[in-house]
Amino acid sequence: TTPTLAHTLTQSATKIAITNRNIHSLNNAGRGTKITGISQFKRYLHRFGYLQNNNISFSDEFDAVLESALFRYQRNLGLQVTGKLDSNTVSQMITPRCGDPDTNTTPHHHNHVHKTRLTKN
Amino acid sequence: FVFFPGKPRWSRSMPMTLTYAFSRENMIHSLSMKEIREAFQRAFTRWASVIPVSFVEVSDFELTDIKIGFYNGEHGDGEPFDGVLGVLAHSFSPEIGRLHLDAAETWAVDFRSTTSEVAVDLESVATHEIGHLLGLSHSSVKEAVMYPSLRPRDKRADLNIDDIKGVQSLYGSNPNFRSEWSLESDMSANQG
Repeated sequence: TTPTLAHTLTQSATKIAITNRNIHSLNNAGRGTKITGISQFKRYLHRFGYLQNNNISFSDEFDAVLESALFRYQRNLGLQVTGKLDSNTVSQMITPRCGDPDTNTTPHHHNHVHKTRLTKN
Repeated sequence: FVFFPGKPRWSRSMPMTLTYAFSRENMIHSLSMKEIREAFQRAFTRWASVIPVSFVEVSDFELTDIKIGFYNGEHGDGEPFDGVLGVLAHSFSPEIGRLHLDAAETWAVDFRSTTSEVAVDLESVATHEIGHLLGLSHSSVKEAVMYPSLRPRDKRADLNIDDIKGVQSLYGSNPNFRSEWSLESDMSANQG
């Protein structure tokens, strides 16, 4: 079965929309699971430099790429490294933050920022 | 602590002075200009106390080293703000000097004067963003100013040893700097 998140998911890459009753289904999600709304986590991880995707479209499948990005995110943010969307990880993702990406994971993103600024200047 | 790729820093000779100015057009009105200026002054002073860099406010926004402004949504740098909470602010690595705050946030300088559950401490965010301007990226140390997230109504403006070591790796130590950590280190060394 495919659990559905019972709310309107935000399209913003910087905000995760989640309710308490969805936490359980996400917590148990692992590789191969498909849950509506997983794509917002991929979009978020892409925005902050943890997930590479040139197409900027994300599926709702919990795949190896998401798992790998979660490992990096959890390690980088000092969380328990589970590779899952556990409650601590989701809680971290919904906490307001700085818009700069976490650069040590994707140096190229900041190179892009540098280029943008240099071009504008 | 983490640096930006290529370890960029302001390249002037030490001790250096960097100027900063606020955008008159891109300002919020929920706080007074005095409150905003004082919050930033405290934030700049924290960094200046540990490195041989001083910060001086100037009025000429075009010619200043560091440009500070509050912006809504898309504001021309390809990184639009997202409204209340989510992303609070962003800034750029040396020597770009741009510090942008999301104008949609409920910015606060004293939580006793607001009951808003989404109030965000301006001084904490300012201190974090100045760290970026100086060349520090995000730290994985949760107590560090350079940790990327900040909960509403939380304050984390005091520099952690991780922040201090990071910025001093880039600029060296302020000759007048003496931290509680170095005092502890001296005491344990003496006892040894």
